[in-house]
Amino acid sequence: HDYGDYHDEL
Amino acid sequence: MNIFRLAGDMTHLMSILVLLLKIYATKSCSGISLKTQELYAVVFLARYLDLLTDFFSLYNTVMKVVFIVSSLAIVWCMRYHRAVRRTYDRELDTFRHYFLILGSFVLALIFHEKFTVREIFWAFSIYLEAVAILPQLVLLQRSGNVDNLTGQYVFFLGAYRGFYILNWIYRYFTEAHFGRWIASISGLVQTALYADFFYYYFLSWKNNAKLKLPA
Repeated sequence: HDYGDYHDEL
Repeated sequence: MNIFRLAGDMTHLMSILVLLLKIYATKSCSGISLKTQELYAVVFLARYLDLLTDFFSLYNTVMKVVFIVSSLAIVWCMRYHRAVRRTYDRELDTFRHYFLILGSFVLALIFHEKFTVREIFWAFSIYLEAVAILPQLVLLQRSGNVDNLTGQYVFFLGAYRGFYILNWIYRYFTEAHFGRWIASISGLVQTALYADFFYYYFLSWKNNAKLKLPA
């Protein structure tokens, strides 16, 4: 994902 | 995933289960702010736009579905369930929460990671979540004594973001390019809003007294 390190969080 | 974030997600899930238990077991939503529940439904819908397009993990997807479905179910229950809706403190739950929605959206138009629909709705959901508890806290102050389940609901809801702050600190020190200022600053504000509630909650626990917020 190109979102790097965030958006894997709720 | 780190232990702080898992603890945060489990605490958040716990708050939702306690609220569902209170409404289901007592068939009552007295002391619960419908406006806060509506704000949370907007928060989850705006934040999880990627639910159908991006897949991180089964855990991530399942939790998103649980948060969206439970928040909508609680709003539906408080609005339309015959027995429950009669117990809603309509005349106490008067916080003008539309201003919170408008303000958060304007702020997201100004401060966001990238100027895309996805990122603006994500930032909007982060800002809105920080203030979503305000109608509930105002209602608690107006309704005098707070029943145990409602108190526990607000306690877990406030604690979960506190764990997320530890998660961001942990990720800041363990991941090279970790910089999530929007969520971190907003999370600090969100947790700070619970400060006085935590104080009175702790006092009521220490003195084994009924939780009472000063008006």
